Amino acid sequence: SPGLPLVINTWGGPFTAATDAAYLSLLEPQTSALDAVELGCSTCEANQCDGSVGYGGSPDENCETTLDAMIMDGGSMKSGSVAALRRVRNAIGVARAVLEHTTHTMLAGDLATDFAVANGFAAGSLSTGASAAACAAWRAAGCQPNYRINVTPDPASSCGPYAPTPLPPDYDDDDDDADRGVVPEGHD
Amino acid sequence: TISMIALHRSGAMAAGTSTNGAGHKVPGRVGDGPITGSGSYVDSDVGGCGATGDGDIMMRFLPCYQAVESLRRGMSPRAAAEDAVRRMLRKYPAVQSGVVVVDREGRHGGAGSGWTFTYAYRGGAMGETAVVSVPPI
Repeated sequence: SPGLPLVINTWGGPFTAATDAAYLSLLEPQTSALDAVELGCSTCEANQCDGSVGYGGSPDENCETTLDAMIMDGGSMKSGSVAALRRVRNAIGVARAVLEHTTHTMLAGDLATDFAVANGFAAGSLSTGASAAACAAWRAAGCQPNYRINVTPDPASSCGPYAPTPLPPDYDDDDDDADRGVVPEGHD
Repeated sequence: TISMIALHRSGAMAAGTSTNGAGHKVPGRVGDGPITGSGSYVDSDVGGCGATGDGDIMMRFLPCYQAVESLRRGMSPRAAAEDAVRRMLRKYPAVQSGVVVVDREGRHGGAGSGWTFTYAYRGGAMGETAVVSVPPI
């Protein structure tokens, strides 16, 4: 241990800007551990880090970027989170608002956006030219890879819209995930 | 995904995660990031954990909850991280995962699978952030 205070986070490279921001904030006496985590994660959101955090990354099948975030207080064990947050960039800030201004744990989707706006967060598109281009290229390549299974048309070669197909009598869902190749951009 | 743990001089701890999820996901899909105990977890009496990887799989195992509970039961941070990753590997040998664990004293360790996982830390009087590279299990 290098001693306290301490900040530690996943990944290096562009993520170290978040480490530095959070650590330096903890040198100020008025900064709490929650403040530091919020500042560190929001730094990554604003910088987009490696593209896996913040606006303009990981577009879904409809080319929309949505954000997931959570913040937790290790003293009270209280946690606030937002899932599939649409149109608001500062996801970790909204998660902290859930923690501090509700007794809930998670808000999701459009209604999480409504909560964010009502709590003073700005709303706007999370798409960028780069994310739109990435999505267009994915569609041009037959929507490969994707996460659909047991649907028609064949998701291994075709875009949707998809409809479910009946499962065979000997269907074993053990085969679905364990054998699936994990695509490079597929991780959180 | 960024998952971060902060230890205040007072001993207070917090953790958080932020991500835009998986590329080309089915609209509406939520990953492990906002799931307490999966993307991150913290108990100021014990320590904290942050995770990244294939969230569809990782959220089924709550690796950060598991790692913090392993700390509570006496494991080192590195052993707790490895244990959490091995629990996923037993069922999903191809899973890409990364778990970083820190105890309440600031001792830390990490483990990952499917890639070379890295994590960053800065504490005490360090003048700059250090990055640790963790070979896959």
